[in-house]
Amino acid sequence: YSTFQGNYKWKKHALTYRIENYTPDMSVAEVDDSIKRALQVWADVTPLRFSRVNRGTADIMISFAVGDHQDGYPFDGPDGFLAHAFPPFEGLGGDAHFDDDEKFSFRSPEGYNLFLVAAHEFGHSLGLDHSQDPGALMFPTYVYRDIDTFALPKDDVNGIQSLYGPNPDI
Amino acid sequence: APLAGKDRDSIAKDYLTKLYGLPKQSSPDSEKRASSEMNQRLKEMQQFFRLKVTGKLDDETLEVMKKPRCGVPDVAA
Repeated sequence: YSTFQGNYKWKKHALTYRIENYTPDMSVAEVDDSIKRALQVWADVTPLRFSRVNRGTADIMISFAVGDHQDGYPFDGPDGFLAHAFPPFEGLGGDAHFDDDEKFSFRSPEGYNLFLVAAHEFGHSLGLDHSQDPGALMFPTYVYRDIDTFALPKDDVNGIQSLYGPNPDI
Repeated sequence: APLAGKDRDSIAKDYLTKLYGLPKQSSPDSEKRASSEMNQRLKEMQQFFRLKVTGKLDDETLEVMKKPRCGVPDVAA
């Protein structure tokens, strides 16, 4: 695993997230569920806890955008870049953007599974950089995995626990 | 269909510029330097993905570049 140079991590364990808009590829409930489960992947193994807000600025602002969306990292149409997220810091830090030129899916292996893409991006939102382990969730390229049996790979658990420690409830 | 040399180069340049810090523009008189920069970034990319480190754009490297992925750079920005 790898963490961002500069020791980017949240100084608090209670984090908020806000879904600013939705992709037309999935229902609102499916997007909500995918995002919630993607954050829970990280909460399960750390002291981090996530709560949703529907207005104002959250620590992790989540949006779907196409092309140049004014953050200096334009998307590139279908395929290629699927999403990106910023490491923890004030303002844009922690925010996750999804390329709405992609076809996102809820459960199907068709298109790009939003839960898997989001879980990877939230790793960045929490301070993890790309891993060189091809089996890690934080490996940069997209691979479909069975989401019903998904378990956070050991490399990612080690990475996130190096920043925040283990889940005290387990 | 196999990609023409120019298309392969342009895919590689775009990938390395966005993800491996390859400088965007180089003046025509610095072609040699640009080529050496490209080799260096290719090596970094091949090392990251545990490919054969040659600094050359081979088919295996190009295949990795064409995979869908996260847009966060692999090297510190």
